[in-house]
Amino acid sequence: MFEARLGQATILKKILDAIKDLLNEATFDCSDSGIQLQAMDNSHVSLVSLTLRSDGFDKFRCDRNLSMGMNLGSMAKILKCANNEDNVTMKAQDNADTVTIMFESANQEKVSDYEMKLMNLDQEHLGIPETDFSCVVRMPAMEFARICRDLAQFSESVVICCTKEGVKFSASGDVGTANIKLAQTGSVDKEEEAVIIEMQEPVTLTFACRYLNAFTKATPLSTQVQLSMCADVPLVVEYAIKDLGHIRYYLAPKIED
Amino acid sequence: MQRGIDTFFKRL
Repeated sequence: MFEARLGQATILKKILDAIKDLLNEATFDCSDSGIQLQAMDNSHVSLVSLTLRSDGFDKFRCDRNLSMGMNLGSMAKILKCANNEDNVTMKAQDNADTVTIMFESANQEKVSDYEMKLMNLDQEHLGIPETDFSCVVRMPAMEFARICRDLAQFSESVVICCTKEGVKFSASGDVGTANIKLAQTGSVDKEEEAVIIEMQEPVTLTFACRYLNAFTKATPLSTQVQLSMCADVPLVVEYAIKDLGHIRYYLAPKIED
Repeated sequence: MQRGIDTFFKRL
């Protein structure tokens, strides 16, 4: 028996919004430690890794490890039927070929349940090695989304250059060149507005804008985003999900032809 | 040139 309950459907809606542009379907691996999802996008350029800890749920029970392959378009249709403040419960029997998603209004006067067929997905798991990153940047998630959106107008690629002075995002194309520099913040009143750079050595890497923009669909989940970079390894873009876990996106760098 | 993400990580 698997049962996981969250106090607010809005969190699940935001999580789905954060992955459904990259993935058509995905397997949710459930165990007593929580729910894990790891999947590459269709073109195998990026990888999504979602971790939801069991202690972050209002109720969590998973008697046997369970892999639930879900069509994310179908899941989105079901989640559209929830109000943001509804409780949401996901339930499945061991070895089941369906999952039930139930919504309850705060006053318990409306209860709806949706049974969704599960899929057998031929999923590959990738082992992600520990990396000592050359640069780790923490910055407001909204600012990162804004920069990615703005620079995508100028080029398919964005160059991220990180030094101890700050981080520079550049794009160059037919229109010309765009550069956006962010300096590390001195003192800020609010932690969520800070730009913090931890640098071992400077790094310059090039990434495809369209993937960065897809990652920023996670912005509503978190006030801050963390970018971890190292020469010739994938960029890690991480959004914390408060008290529940995190979503990490890995993006392969572009190299010169 | 865009590299694939699976060229960086080992298949388990």
